[in-house]
Amino acid sequence: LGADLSSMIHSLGIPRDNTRHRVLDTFQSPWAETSRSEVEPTFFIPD
Amino acid sequence: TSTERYYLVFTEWVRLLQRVTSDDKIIFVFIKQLMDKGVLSDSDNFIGFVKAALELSVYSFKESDPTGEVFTAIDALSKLLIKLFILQDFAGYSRQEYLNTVFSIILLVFSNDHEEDEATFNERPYFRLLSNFLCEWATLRGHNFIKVADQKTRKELLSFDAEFYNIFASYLHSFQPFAFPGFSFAWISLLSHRMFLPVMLRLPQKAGWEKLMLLLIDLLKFLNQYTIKGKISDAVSVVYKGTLRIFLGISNDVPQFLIENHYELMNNLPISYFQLKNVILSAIPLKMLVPNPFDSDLALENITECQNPPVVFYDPVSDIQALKKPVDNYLRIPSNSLLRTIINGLYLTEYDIKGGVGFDMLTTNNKLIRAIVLHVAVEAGLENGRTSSNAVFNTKSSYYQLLFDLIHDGTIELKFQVIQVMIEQLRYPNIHTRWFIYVLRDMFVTEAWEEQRTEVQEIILRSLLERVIVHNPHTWGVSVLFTQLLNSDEVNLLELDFINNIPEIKHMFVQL
Amino acid sequence: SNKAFKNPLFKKELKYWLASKKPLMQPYKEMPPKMVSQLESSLLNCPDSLDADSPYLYQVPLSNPHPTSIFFPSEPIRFTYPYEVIKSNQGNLNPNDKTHASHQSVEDIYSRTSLAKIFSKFDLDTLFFIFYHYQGTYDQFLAARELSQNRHWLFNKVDSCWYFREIEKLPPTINMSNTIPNNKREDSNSDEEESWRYFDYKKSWLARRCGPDFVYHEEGFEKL
Repeated sequence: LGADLSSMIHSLGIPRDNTRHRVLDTFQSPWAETSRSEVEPTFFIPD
Repeated sequence: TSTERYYLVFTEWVRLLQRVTSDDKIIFVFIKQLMDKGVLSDSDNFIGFVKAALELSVYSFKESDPTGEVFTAIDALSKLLIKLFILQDFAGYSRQEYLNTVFSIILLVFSNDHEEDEATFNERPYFRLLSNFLCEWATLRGHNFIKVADQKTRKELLSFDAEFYNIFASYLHSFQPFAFPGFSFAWISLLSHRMFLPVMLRLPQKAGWEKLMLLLIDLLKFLNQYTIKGKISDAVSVVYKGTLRIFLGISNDVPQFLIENHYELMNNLPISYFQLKNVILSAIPLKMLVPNPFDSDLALENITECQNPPVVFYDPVSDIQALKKPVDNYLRIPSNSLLRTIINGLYLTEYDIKGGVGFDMLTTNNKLIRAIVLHVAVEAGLENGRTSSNAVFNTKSSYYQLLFDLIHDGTIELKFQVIQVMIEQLRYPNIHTRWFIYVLRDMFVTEAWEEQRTEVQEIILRSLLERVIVHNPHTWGVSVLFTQLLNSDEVNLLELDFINNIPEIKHMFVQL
Repeated sequence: SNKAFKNPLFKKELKYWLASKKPLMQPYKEMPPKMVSQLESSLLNCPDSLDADSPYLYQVPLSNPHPTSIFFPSEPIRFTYPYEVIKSNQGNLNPNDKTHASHQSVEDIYSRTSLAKIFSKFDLDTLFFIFYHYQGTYDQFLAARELSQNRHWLFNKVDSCWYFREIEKLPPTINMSNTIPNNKREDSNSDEEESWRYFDYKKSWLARRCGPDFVYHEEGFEKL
């Protein structure tokens, strides 16, 4: 029967409302348990 | 020994990186000396050096205080390998060869470590090394490699970009859980790494999609192999959870990937994974607004998106093989002999053990059935665009006829397989969804089945029910068809024997 | 007998790599004990987000190291800010503070990270400090992002200073006569005044008004 995915979706950072937000660029780990801290995403610093 | 000398040189490098920034001139001097003084002057000593450096880094990780800096040496190694990648001449050999050599060395050292002593193997330093490559490359490639001063090098790196990721993916494929179970969780973390997965999804011309599919299929195959009814280990459950989370992330960021690759994903998805099936098939194109599927006045022919054929990344035609000619000929002119040929080709010569709901094995070729059904959908969609809806939304069309005949003449199992696969095509608003809603709704009410009618109705309802009974998400198309059947004037579901005779099912339908 | 297996560089390792191909071609129907144990060990050692973070090699230290309590972690901790908390703060803006005038946070991949959210609460002083003293870091990037995207400052490539364009609405001039020629009446900007400020990081560490001879040249500014 699967499971209620709302907490999993929330832990991913997917917004509850209708706004869209990319989540894979700041993806910490496949499991919430190993996502204790945020990770540094790609960024660019002009010279 | 030369290994010991390599240890010394590498240790110097690690120390150096703790004192100066990585773009300090000293770094360039050091690397130049590595090449000039014969440490990295040819491929043999390059292999020897990298091997020694990696072994030492892994050893250093294992010996370090776990609460302190455990990755100092590994971080320094990845920095060195990337620096070498940028700074070398590449006169006698290519960037590709260099990268393949580096990854091969890592794979060999890793294999030894993984196999030789299970008790001491730890996936983390290898994960860190590969993760660092991804981070370093991500920094390097920013704004089309604009930080690379030399124009020629910049151009080369830019054209090499997709290849870097595909080479990385190829090696990741070698590290998969079937081959190295002790690396499984690190492997899944690499596949979904923030500097790998979204990049692979977004490379121009979908250049990363094929390899990404290879990796996702590796994962699904592993899950499929070890999802045994009643006997799923905790570790496999955790793998499943991570997989589900990854697919949710992909569905949010790049739903188009799931949309275009759904066919191959369905081919490899474990048969009892209904929720993951729904997650994959529920993907909706990013900017599409979807009408309420529970609206009983929904007129699909008036929805613009329902005219559009969905893009398919992998053409199912390649999988139809020997049956392509009979199928295409049948679609031109239906005939009984062609039908016989096709149906006979759908049965397996050996049982396929599959832990399904209500069955433990299959005698029909699920993949071949899926390929044929999708092929029919693609052809029907094309014809709809070429001629008119009337040609295709027509029970006399050869598209409808083929599916009808397969169901009519097939065993119960074949009926079930064909119907299940048709229901997989009930996704977001598009021509395939619309067409299969039309076909399935007609098949549900038509009297043409004669004595098989109840059987077919039961299979259709069962197949729909197993998709809606699970927790969200549910696909738009399944919700639409299910609503239409519940509200149908032509058939009262509550009068059907197979619903009436089972209290739990009756209760469910009464509620619905 | 294959030549590769005789190569002293990797003959020892090659046989292990080759052994891994067998379960790849023919996966075990049921996991043998060794595989179960390896899988569980992998679960135990599962890399976490700290392992996946960008490698942090040597950075020129900001100042002399000072003693800190042993209870303070040496790594910066990036914690997760509850989304709801931040949302409620966005309403508390001083309407007179021009730098927050149009404080509509931009939505990008950084916007929901805790660091970016914290930066949105920093005052300008802090942002400039981070920008100039943490060069080449993610922190500098976030400071620049906050200054540019959310506070609408512009970065000048030539003098490496941040500039701010201020539009002040002047009080309407009371004109008793009705004889203003039409061509003058059509000037829609007549009740607005543009002024520029820049942050002087070199000397005074203050935002100063630009002189009257300041002319804005678009090409001199970084397109962030």
